[in-house]
Amino acid sequence: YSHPVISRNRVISQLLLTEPAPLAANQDDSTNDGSLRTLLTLCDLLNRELLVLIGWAKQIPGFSGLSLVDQMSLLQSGWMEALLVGVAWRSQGAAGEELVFAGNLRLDEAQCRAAGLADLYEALRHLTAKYKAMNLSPEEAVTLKAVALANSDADQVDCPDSLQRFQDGLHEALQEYEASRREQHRTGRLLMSLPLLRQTADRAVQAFLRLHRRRCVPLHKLLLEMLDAK
Amino acid sequence: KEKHKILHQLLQNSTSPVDL
Repeated sequence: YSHPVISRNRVISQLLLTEPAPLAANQDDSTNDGSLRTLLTLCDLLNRELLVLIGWAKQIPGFSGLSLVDQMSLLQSGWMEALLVGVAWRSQGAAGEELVFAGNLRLDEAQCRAAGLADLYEALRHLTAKYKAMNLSPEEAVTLKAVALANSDADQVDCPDSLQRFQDGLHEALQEYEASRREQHRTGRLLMSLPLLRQTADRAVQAFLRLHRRRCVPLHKLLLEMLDAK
Repeated sequence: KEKHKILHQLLQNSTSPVDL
């Protein structure tokens, strides 16, 4: 999300500053089965991205003010949405119709289909096309990622007031940023993209659970724990 | 909490190594 102009908004500046550097995929070489190799590489990447995401969440202004129970609930509900904002962002500029999970892990439709991820491919291309058409800025992308986590509608909320303040802080930051650009409709448009993001994340979670159960694809402990929370 | 122990450990910034 590198950007030459430092946002004057404190929250967005912090989000830009703490946005983790993109991870590279470690190519799995434990099998000769190409589609299984793709899946294992992807799952390893996801597991490491999750670890980074948890560290990142702690740096979102307001997140550490939530109770530990609520921090856990938000991450358990919203982790896939937050990760997919990153995938959609990276895939915007991709040549052809690839999904860019990492700089060295770009999957086209045929590769996704072979790996059992045809459904996910379609949903993620739809999301990517939407953000590309909106010409999302780096400030918007990092804020949307934080908003997705804050708005993840966890089942049980320990301290609703703190959560509301956390959400309001991010919402205000986005509104202030868009007002400074004289873009009065952008905040609403971005928030209106959240249902598609939720739907895409649900499909992604189902796809990985299905692969784990039906094809017995082994998953790392953290990824499995987070999928189980779904 | 027991079921989600890795997440719990990571959020608590545990200094003990986390088995991922």
